[in-house]
Amino acid sequence: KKDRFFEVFNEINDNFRDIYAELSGGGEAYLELENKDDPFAGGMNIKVRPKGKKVHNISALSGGEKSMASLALIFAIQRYDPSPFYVLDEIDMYLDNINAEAVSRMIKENSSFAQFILISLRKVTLKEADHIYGVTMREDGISEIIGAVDLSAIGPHGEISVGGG
Amino acid sequence: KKDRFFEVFNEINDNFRDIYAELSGGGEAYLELENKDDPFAGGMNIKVRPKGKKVHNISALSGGEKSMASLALIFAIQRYDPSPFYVLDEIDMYLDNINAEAVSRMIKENSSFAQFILISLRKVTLKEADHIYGVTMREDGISEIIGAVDLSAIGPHGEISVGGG
Amino acid sequence: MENFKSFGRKVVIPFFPGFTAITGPNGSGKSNIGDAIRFVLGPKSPKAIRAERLTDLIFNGGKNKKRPANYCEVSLVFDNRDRKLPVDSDTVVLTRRIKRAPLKDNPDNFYSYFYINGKSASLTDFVNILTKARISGEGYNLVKQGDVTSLVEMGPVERRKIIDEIA
Amino acid sequence: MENFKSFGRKVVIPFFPGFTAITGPNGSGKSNIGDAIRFVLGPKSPKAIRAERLTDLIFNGGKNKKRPANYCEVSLVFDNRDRKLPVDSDTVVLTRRIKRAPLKDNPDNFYSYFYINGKSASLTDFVNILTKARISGEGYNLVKQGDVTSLVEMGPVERRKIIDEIA
Ligand SMILES: Nc1ncnc2c1ncn2[C@@H]1O[C@H](COP(=O)(O)OP(=O)(O)OP(=O)(O)O)[C@@H](O)[C@H]1O
Ligand SMILES: Nc1ncnc2c1ncn2[C@@H]1O[C@H](COP(=O)(O)OP(=O)(O)OP(=O)(O)O)[C@@H](O)[C@H]1O
Ligand SMILES: [Mg+2]
Ligand SMILES: [Mg+2]
Repeated sequence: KKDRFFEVFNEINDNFRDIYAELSGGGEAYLELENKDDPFAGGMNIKVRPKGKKVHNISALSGGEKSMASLALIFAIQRYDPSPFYVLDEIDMYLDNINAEAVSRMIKENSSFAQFILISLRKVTLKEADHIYGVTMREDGISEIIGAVDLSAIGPHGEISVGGG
Repeated sequence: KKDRFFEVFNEINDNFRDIYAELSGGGEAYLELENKDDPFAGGMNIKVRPKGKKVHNISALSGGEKSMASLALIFAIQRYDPSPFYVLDEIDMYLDNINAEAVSRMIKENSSFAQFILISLRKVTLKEADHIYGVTMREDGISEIIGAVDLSAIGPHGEISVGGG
Repeated sequence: MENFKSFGRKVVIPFFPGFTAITGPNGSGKSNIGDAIRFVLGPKSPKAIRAERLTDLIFNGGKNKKRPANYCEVSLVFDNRDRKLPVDSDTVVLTRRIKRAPLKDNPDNFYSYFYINGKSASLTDFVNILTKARISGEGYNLVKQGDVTSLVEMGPVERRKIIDEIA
Repeated sequence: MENFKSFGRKVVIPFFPGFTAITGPNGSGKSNIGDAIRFVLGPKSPKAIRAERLTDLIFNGGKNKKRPANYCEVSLVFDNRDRKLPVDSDTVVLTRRIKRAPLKDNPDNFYSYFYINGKSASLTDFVNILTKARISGEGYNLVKQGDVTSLVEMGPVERRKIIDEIA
């Protein structure tokens, strides 16, 4: 049981290190066990050092930096043991455009191994998708789905111009 | 004490109703006391009915709808008893562009009565500001402030092109 | 999906392989689609699908208050050619349905129905099938709105448990 | 502001009346400016300024690890012509300073200094002055990153207390 845990932990930790370095353009991140001898007796911490900074106590990181570390861990687990599908709701909400683009590019790459469903308001994320669905709320309070939306049909205010009825 | 509470409560509730209707283009919102006879024995709830919908249990509202209700309450209190200054950090993170614009327009109006300092990544919010400061992180891990930034100098990725050194 | 939250009609959303994005204005119903998927996967509590009681999931009639729906139903259609789900068929349709059954003392009473490929089943059947394929209503692969930093902000032991589950 | 978090030098940011916006890439130091303002207003706990101990606020040297700073200091300059702050001068400068004072058994030991217009004061003096002007480190007028929906999500009694404070 312990051997099996270490096998999984080491693989995911290696992935985490690589993926965070790629996503953040050169930062360092790794997972650390509170109790190396008996992992089940303690927890697991995340250590992050964004590019050009000292290793930080995770609570001093910014909203965007925390998001990038969280997402890198999700992708690290996916690389080891992909789930059949992912439903990610506005994961880009803290990200500036550069980081949002890096994340959606990585999702695009990963989407050949698993199905990704992303909810987003930002064009920088939407533009990487294979299919885009629009959702609108009708006057009478009923939601409607608009089939494949063309990115150019999304107005500057995020409104979706619907062809036909 | 009770009379004074009701005087403040009724004023803020009227403001809240008006401001939410304005911000959401026609929705209805009001504050409700759990114990009308003795307000100090109970709490205060928020009731919201976005335009075109039934009155909802607040937990069924979307991220954007909750933000609009929260901000309307902040502005309602401000209208009754303005604080000298406001520091609001990425209050537009859940908002689509239409709502983000409605909020930053209202802040612009309110900024003649109080000082507003807003942290934001979104152009739709930044464009209403009187002054814009840019913050960048240098190679050596030190933050620097860039004086008055011109909105056109902000690139598509939110990066700030700095004139001079 | 039929009468689920703000989707007051029958709606079918095909999810193709690859990267699908969903966009639209605030309050239009995007996160409700995520809730519909989680609803079928059987989360432990209604809070995980932003409801206080399961009857909150049934379309409430929207603006014209006259006709709240009586039931709501969501089906997830899985491509099971790789037999990840321990069911012997190429497609597996998991359907969950909630029907109002108001009683005098409890207006929010309801009946819950589960179906696997059209045949009546139970929540335990669902959980058994899904656990074998390592799918759950609370997995790390489902990130709710506002929760993107949760892996960093959760406690160390809870975080370690994610590795335990994979091992 | 000097050596406060990632601002490893002396920096002055004039805030004009009206609407000022602050923007920049992730991790550049925007929210640290918000923390610097709250730091002077004396919040009850270091968690409100994203620090575990107050010495976490002192610039840690950034990339070249050689020289973490010894102290950090933030001054808020108030225009007091309307005498909202009970101090008899047109401008009021509130300065707070933290200086490392490591001991053998406690490397994170520190001294805290408070100044009002340059004269030494205490936290209680700060709180007395600020409370009269109805300014506090935890007021509804300061919204931290990620907290925009807190007025809607907090408990009903906590929400009512906001009205109590105004009354
Ligand atoms: N049972 C129900 N019947 C009808 N409408 C409902 C029901 N439950 C929730 N809703 C509606 O669904 C709306 C919320 O939808 P949702 O959270 O999916 O929005 P969203 O598109 O994710 O918006 P945002 O961009 O702000 O996150 C609420 O306005 C609410 O009125
Ligand atoms: N004592 C300190 N010394 C040096 N750097 C520090 C210190 N405390 C925090 N930092 C740095 O400040 C950075 C966070 O800054 P901040 O939270 O202000 O970013 P932000 O501009 O708000 O970003 P975002 O857009 O992601 O919210 C962290 O990367 C951290 O390295
Ligand atoms: Mg949503
Ligand atoms: Mg920030």
